[in-house]
Amino acid sequence: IVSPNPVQTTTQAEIYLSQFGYLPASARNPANGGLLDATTWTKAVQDFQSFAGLNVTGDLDGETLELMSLPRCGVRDKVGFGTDSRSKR
Amino acid sequence: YALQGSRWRVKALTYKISKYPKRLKRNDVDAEIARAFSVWSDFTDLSFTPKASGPVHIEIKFVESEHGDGDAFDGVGGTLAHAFFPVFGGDAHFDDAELWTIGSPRGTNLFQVAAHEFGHSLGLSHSDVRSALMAPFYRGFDPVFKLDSDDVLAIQALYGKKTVGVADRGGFPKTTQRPVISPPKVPRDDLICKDPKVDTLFNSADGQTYAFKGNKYYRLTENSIADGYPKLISDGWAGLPGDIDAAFTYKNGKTYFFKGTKYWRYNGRQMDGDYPKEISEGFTGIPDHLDAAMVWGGNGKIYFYKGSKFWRFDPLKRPPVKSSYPKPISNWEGLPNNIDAALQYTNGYTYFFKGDKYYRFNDRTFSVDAANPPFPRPSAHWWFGCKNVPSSTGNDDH
Repeated sequence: IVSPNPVQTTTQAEIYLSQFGYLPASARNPANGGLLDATTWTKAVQDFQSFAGLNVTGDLDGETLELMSLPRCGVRDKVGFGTDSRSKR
Repeated sequence: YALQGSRWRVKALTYKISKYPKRLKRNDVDAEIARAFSVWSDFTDLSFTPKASGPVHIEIKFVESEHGDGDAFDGVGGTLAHAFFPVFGGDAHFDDAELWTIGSPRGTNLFQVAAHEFGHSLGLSHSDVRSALMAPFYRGFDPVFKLDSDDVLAIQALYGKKTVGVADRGGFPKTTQRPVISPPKVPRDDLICKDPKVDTLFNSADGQTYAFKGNKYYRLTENSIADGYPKLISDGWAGLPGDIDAAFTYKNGKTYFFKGTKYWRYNGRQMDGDYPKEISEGFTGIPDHLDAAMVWGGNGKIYFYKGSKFWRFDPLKRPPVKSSYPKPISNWEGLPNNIDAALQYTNGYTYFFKGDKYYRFNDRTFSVDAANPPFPRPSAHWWFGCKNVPSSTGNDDH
């Protein structure tokens, strides 16, 4: 499956992890220049790798980016972060 | 599998396609959507009735970019569709920027994505079992679709098992509880009870589980062995020898048998071409004289076992076996070396057999299950329904 929109950068991966519930909306710390805590980031990558059946390294390796690039369902993998209640209008 | 937490109170559900895709014929879409719903109604008493107008339970529409629910689609690729859980209405939206196709490896298969989305509409969240329909990633066109046992267990957890009719889509059987809990009901007394060591076990594409031993094979029932078995392997699979080392059925529906340096491929009971072939040719990187093989539900990849080592084989990768393999079987916590057989059973657990005993492997904790009676347990009692055999190998009182 060729992805027309591959996930290649850390920023794209962060968007992906946020979109699908691995990073809470509040993950960026305003008291720290809006930076993402390294532990939070690693945990999010690990959670995704674990969920996706990849080797759990916490590193944004090629296999992880490859899987993030696959076409997929838009529903979150993990629920519980922030405003998950996508209510129908 | 994972359940979102809501479900429909009724089993007779209605749906309506309020906006059709721009590139497909309406009749074709109607048929594919109905077929996608039947994936779930085949294993439950749910029914899905199309309506042309008026209120319905599940509204379906093909839309692009921002479409009113605050969750805009992103064009070709990326997000293909989304659906709302029952508590949020159950509606399913498909990104019409995708090239939706029917029965073709081109584009994005409508049936597969719709069946997945309707899983959400019924209350299922994403599964971390890669072979499950409810896994979030699109896997490409699958010409032989079969609902994974993980999905069957999930939907039946919400709506119960089907009480009328039978599953006719070639999926897993309705009853999926292996003798993990229930004791054997039909006592047996034959060769396999005296010597329960088997050569291999595998699931066929039609959901049956078979055990091979010497030149004979047994079909397993929920608790025991089916009447009329054992039978000769040569009568069941023409051209296949006895004393098979390993076997598995891949997601293409074909069953592969391994013995010595060679392997055979069967489509059901028919040899699928000119076999045997050399393992070194068809399964580059995999050794000869295997102990066991299986498709692991954790990631859908093929695992081979020999001695104290195992290999992971991914047909979609080049090379199919990474350079980091083989790895020690001790990575599978609690498993012994020199196993005889491995099997992903229809209840979602992975089982390993050695001698007269078996181990149940928990894919989530990635270790042999802690249970009472403990594993390993005697295969004769729990798998073959033998009478007058112990039900545990330990000294516990159970």
